[in-house]
Amino acid sequence: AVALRDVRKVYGRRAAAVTALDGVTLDIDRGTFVAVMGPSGSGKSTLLQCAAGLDRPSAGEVFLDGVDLRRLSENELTMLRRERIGFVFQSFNLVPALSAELNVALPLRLAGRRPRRREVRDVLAAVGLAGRGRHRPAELSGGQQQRVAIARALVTRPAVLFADEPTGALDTRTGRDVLTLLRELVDVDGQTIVMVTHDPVAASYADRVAFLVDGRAAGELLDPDP
Amino acid sequence: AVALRDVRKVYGRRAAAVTALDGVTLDIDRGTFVAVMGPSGSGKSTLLQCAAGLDRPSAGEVFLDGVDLRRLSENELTMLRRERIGFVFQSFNLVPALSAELNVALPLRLAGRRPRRREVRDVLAAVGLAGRGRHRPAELSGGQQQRVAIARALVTRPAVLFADEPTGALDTRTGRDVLTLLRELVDVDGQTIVMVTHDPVAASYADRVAFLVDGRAAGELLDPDP
Ligand SMILES: Nc1ncnc2c1ncn2[C@@H]1O[C@H](COP(=O)(O)OP(=O)(O)OP(=O)(O)O)[C@@H](O)[C@H]1O
Ligand SMILES: Nc1ncnc2c1ncn2[C@@H]1O[C@H](COP(=O)(O)OP(=O)(O)OP(=O)(O)O)[C@@H](O)[C@H]1O
Ligand SMILES: [Mg+2]
Ligand SMILES: [Mg+2]
Repeated sequence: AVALRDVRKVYGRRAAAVTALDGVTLDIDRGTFVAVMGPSGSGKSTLLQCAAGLDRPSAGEVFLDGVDLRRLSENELTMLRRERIGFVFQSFNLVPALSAELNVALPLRLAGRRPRRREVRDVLAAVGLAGRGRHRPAELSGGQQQRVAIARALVTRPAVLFADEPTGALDTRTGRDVLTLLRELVDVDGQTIVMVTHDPVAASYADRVAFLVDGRAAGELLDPDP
Repeated sequence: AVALRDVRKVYGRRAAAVTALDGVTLDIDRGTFVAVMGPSGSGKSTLLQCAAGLDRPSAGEVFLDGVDLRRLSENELTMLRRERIGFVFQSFNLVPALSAELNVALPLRLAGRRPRRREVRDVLAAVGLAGRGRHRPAELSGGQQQRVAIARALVTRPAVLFADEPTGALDTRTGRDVLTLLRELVDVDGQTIVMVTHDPVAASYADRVAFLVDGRAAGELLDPDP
């Protein structure tokens, strides 16, 4: 579903240049749940953004369901993302002025679909936020905001879900509810999930763990257990 | 150092009212390291903000080094915070337009002191960010931003440090470096630390863990181990 070939990403220029990705090759098959782990600053968020078409690599290729993202214009890339990708940002990126319900419904509207109240409420209930839909992000706790971001990424039933540390702000039990939901989406609905995480317990829900160190792939673990 | 007496906090009114704290009594002695744990939405951030004078309870009393915070005006509260408190926010709250160095130096300036380049760079190095001081928050990873927020809270050597999930965005090793630093500040400098965390490993660095459930104190653990 997702393939990266020798992807490089450099920020800044000359003396100020920072190499975030230093030649990463990674394959993610459809219907699998892959975790990406590595030290702070090792390039995980950058990797996820390049894989999801939210950022362009400095070099190398990214394929999403066989489509070479470099051949797409910005508009085509935007449409592809809206149709097929869900993204949970490390800092949530919720719209402050909109309620949780409207934040969750937004990707449906952007994809040209008409949100049904039922589907928005169902996904909020699935992350334990039933009854909080009318609240705006500032009126919710950190872990509640994170769960709104997760619900928003899931509501379009995307082919590929990219999740950047989706349980970072959650206590153990709430985190496990979310991970169980993600596992179910893979096992039952055949969804593909790429999840960055620092938490070995979260990684244990995945089929495979890819390690990133200093912007390079540094080994793998199949069928991880905590 | 910090005492809360039957503190209540209600957000909103009438039908929309949400009780974030439902009568919390908690004592934190000087020179101790206390962790606060509990489910997402249980009131931990609210508790920390009331204890640090960043928010006013709906009822109950908060004492900081014997001073009843309700007797202080907004200006007096602000000065007290600048003199004696460091706060690491759950969402960092860095100033986007300022470099990491300037973000870290800001509390010194607000406290009327003149920041020395050495002290700003030392604290950035202590959290593993030597050489990244010139970068702005948007040019740093999630875990790096969190560490800038930690450095900023420590630079004034506050009497009491309040930290809201300070290792949430950090990998295990970086998190341990930060926790070791916090432990040292308590053991060597006699600092008082109140840390909200979801991570049992982080909690194991504390002298004591206080549990919060549905806005109420729900038990304690002395000398926790992971
Ligand atoms: N302005 C507000 N209006 C309404 N409810 C609010 C507001 N601010 C916070 N709350 C609610 O108060 C409760 C406690 O929030 P708080 O942020 O203290 O939780 P928390 O324990 O820090 O959670 P987390 O672990 O997810 O960060 C939550 O149910 C939250 O939704
Ligand atoms: N705009 C930028 N300019 C300069 N450097 C940048 C920029 N954006 C990211 N970086 C750097 O690229 C590297 C990789 O960043 P990235 O956000 O991918 O790390 P990460 O693995 O997600 O870290 P974390 O676990 O802390 O979230 C880091 O060293 C970061 O500081
Ligand atoms: Mg990241
Ligand atoms: Mg919180």
